[in-house]
Formats: sequence, C-alpha cells, structure tokens
Amino acid sequence: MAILGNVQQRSFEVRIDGDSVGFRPGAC
Amino acid sequence: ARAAEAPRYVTVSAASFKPGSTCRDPDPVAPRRNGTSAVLRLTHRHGPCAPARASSLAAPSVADTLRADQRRAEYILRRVSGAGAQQLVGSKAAATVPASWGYDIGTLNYVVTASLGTPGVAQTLEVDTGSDLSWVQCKPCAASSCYSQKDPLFDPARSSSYAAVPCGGSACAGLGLYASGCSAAQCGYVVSYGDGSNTRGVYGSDTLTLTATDAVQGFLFGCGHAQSGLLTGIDGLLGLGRLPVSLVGQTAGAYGGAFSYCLPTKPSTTGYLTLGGAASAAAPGFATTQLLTSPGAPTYYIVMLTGISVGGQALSVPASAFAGGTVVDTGTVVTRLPPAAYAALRSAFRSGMTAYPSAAPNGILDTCYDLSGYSTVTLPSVALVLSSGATLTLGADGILSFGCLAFAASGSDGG
Repeated sequence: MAILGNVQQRSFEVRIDGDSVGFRPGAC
Repeated sequence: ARAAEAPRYVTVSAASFKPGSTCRDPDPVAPRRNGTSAVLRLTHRHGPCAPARASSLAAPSVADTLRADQRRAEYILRRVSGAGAQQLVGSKAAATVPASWGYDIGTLNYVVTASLGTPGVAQTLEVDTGSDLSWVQCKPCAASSCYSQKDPLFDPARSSSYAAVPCGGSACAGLGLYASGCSAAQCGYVVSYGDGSNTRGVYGSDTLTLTATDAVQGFLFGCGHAQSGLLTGIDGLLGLGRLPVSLVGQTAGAYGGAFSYCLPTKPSTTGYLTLGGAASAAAPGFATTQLLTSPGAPTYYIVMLTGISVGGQALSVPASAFAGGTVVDTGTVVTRLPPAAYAALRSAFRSGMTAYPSAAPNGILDTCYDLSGYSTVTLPSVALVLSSGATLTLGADGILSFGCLAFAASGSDGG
C-alpha cells in the first residue's frame, strides 16, 4: 500500500467526483 | 510514451524552497465553474496567507512533523490492511475506543475558514480527506478540557439555528463508530486519534456558511466539549472523507458528491477547496484515473499507482509492488511507497544528485542534501504513473522537502 502525501499534491488541483480522481498540475 | 516525453531534470532557484515571509496571493479570485460550486480559500496553517486567527501559533518542528506523519501513515496502512478495521469493530462492541483508533492530525496543515451558526461565527478548520466527522470546539468547555484557540469558542446557545441531535434518530445512528452514548437525550460523539488526541461532545446541527452565497442548512457536526492532544490552536476540523457523515457526503445532494482542492506550494501562496463542480472526465488539463475503494477502510480515496519514472526513465519495479493501491490523503505529508519502489526511486534519485553534497538523514527522510551555497538546483524529474496512464510529473516542491527526497517506504517487505 502507498500513500500520496500532501507534499506531492501541492500545486496540483485534485478533483474527486465519485468515479474518478483527476490531477491538474500547476493549478495554484 | 508519456514517460518518455517527461523532462529529465527540473531546475529551480534554491530560494524557491524557502517558505516566504509575505503572502503573495492574499485574496485570489477563486475559480468558479458553475452555479452549483462553492469555493473556499485554502491556505497553509502556518504562513503569511493563513487567517490571522491561526497564524500566530508556532509551526511544529520538522522532527515533530515527521514523527507525527509517521504515526498517521502507520495508522492508515493498518486500516487499509484490515487490522484497523478489526479494531474498529472491536471498539464498537466494547463501547470503548482503543488508543490506536484514529489518526494524528498534527500534520494537517491546510485550513479553510467557514462560518457556523446564526449569526455566523468564523471557524478556522483543518481540511482532511482522511477522516469523515467534522467538529469544532464548543462552549461550555472548561480550560482543562479544551485547548486554546484564537477564535472565540463556538457557543451553540447563541445560535438560533443550532439543534442538538436527539438520541434514537437516524442522524445519531449515522454516527456509527463515532457514537458515544446519550446524555440528557442528546447524541454523543467521540473521535480518538492514534497519538491519544481526542475530541468528545454532542452531535449537533447548524448552518454552515461556506461562502457569501453558499450555505449548508442543518450541517451535522461534533460540538466538542472535551479535547486533548495535538490539536492546539485550530477551531476544528472539516472531514472530507467518503462516509456519509463527511461534508462531502452531507452535501452530495447539492454538490453531487464531487469536490476538488489545490494545496498551495508554499505557505506564502494560497489554494482553494471547491465543493461541487462535477465535470466530465475530459476536463482540460486533468490527468484522470479511476477511484478505488477499500472495504476495510471506506473513508479513503484510493488510486492505483502503476509505475514511477526518474529522470525520464521508468524504474524497474514489478507491478505487483503497487498492487495494494495508493491512498490520496491531504493529512499525510510525505508520500509513502512500497519498499521495493522506494528503494528503486532512492537509488535513481541519488544517481542524479551526485553533484550535490549529501547531508544527514532527517527522521524518516534518508536522502538529504546540503544545498546551501547553490543559487539554482537541478533535480532529476520524478513522475508518478497511475492506472489509465495518468502521469503526474512533480514540480521541484513535490520532490524535495526539508532538503531531502520527500518520499519514504511504507513499511517492510511482507509487512
């Protein structure tokens, strides 16, 4: 098992809609 | 093909790793997709962009942060592996909460501000995709029972829209494992955390005002009358997990169960938390992958990591190493990888960093560098490949943190 932590999520927009998880780089 | 196109190196100013002393984006124009979205400004708790109420408290040390992070990661891994789930069932049957139940919130560094009650009282709340129940500290709360916070305590007696959840109803039953008996016909709740921190009080409902135009009527939350542990300074917590009691679950009718967030790169910049805005999978700019579930740990959002590339080269790691899935968690700081994957990543990264002097390990981070004296730093690029081919090419801030490769192994082989 792995965990994607918040250091690696920074600047991505992470979007969760029930079916999928999306990552958009450079969003903030 | 995408991995082959990935940049081999990323070069940044060494100064970019410093946190910054002034807020560069004090009041951003929040993204707004349509009329069914609510957008909140999200900041690092310890930084110049944080709400004034939250920013005066000292940030924890790196060592404390990493220790707390390790406890949280170990807890998540136990739950997903099934051990934690068994503990949860056992705790319910015994009407007690084992000390290992919960998680450590010392690493939850990202906050939003919302108003609770009528009239609304501003609350600085830590956002957590790894837990479900939201709570705030409430009056009455003796000094010995509540920790200090910058905002005045929320007083349900002064809110015209507050109601305690009665025992025996569906809302109280919905607490599930967070239920903690009844007192004066009011439904009690308790959340205990892995480090011994806990919150306990009355389950209630009130209006949660997210933005000037978005409010949640009858929002269910814990009105905490007794807290202890590593919670000092915050007004409460906003649970964004997958269970129905979370903010996401409670607002599924209004916002479709969709949400998004952007964690700022450093404390001197801002991000956002958006409820709603469910869009098609073809939304521009997104790399999208399937959302998976863990039966033993239904709180978590899980994706399937399938590979890693360093410097544009795919690591040689058997696919089976990633088969357990990957929890996407805002409350864990450092990404944890299966041991075989971490070993390969570390080896490749070190090979790409021979130009820089190494430094002593820092807690769980064992690949550190002395970058003082360098005006720019060139790092091997790191890309995470998820199922469906979604590839996350990390920025420098996602590779190096605290002067170290910001990854760790998630346990021992066979553990």
